[in-house]
Amino acid sequence: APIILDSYRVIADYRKTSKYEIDLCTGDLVEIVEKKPNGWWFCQCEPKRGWAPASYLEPLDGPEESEEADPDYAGELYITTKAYSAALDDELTLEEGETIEVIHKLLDGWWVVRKGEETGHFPSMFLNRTGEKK
Amino acid sequence: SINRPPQNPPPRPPAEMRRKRA
Repeated sequence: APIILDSYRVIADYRKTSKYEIDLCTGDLVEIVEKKPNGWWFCQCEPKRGWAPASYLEPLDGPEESEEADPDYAGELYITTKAYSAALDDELTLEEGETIEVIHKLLDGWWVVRKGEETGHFPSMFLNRTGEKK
Repeated sequence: SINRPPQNPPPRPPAEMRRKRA
């Protein structure tokens, strides 16, 4: 049977930063071949194929919230595998090896995490699950 | 391989999308 791929619309121009990515133009329609939880999606936009940021795409049919898991305010324990310094004021700065709680796994790869009293976005690419529940 | 995803975090959503979600 043919494989029906999800179609998404590009919501903002994106210039690729490595050769495995593709440039996106606002309004382009792309088909998604693979969705990584780190927020990079493998797309095709004939004749181009490559990785694109999920944060620049919106689904053609229905809100993407339906695909997204609900927040888990109890938190799921993860360890940071790489340090990251916040670039925006809603992000968290964390060192490598810190244990944090993931409370919302967003499709764009920037999960909402909690460390003590602080909450903010952090790249899921730099997180590893500990397998423990808080 | 072409299927190797980028090793850096993807960009945050454009500013207007972040506002819409907030």
